[in-house]
Amino acid sequence: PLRGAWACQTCTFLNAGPTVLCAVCERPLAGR
Amino acid sequence: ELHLEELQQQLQQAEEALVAKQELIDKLKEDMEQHKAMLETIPVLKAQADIYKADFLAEREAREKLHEQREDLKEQFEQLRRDYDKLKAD
Amino acid sequence: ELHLEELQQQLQQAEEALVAKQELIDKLKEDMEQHKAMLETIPVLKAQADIYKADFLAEREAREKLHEQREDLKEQFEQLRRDYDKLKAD
Repeated sequence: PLRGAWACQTCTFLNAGPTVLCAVCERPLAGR
Repeated sequence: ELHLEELQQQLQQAEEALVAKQELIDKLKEDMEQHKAMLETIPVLKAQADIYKADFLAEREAREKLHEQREDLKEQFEQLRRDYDKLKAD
Repeated sequence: ELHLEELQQQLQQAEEALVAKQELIDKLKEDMEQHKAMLETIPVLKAQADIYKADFLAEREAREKLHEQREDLKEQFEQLRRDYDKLKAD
């Protein structure tokens, strides 16, 4: 997987790259 | 080096996100204040409806009583009219 | 190295702040939903007060008319009573 990629807990969108907010629902990653 | 660059970018994003979230919070709080003011009118409207309802019921009761009295009076009037006509005839 | 460490810490704090603000936003939005439901009762209450007011005014008008009619009838009754007594006396 992409470095720092993460799945949003709210909308499950897989955010590529180390972003601070989910690209879809704009919610932050709770407790990275 | 790359990692440092990336971290700086992320930090920048996080700070911008914090500003945006704070603006949203301020907006929501402002809306809440407006809603609160409108919510305060609810007990006033309820009281107003109750008062008009009580006045309506009181008026209706008074009207019914008056209606009864008018009917009684009509009865008496008719009776007196008959007596008068009878007396006149005699 | 140190700088990297510092940046990571700052990022961690910024992300925790973001989570906290998001929770506050969720709470505010929840409250707004509840308020919206209550605000929807306002037009209903206004309509209710208007209906009771209209009913009250209609009843009051009817009562006043009845009151007038009863007074007229009372007048006529008294007059007939005087005529009757006069006729009786004659």
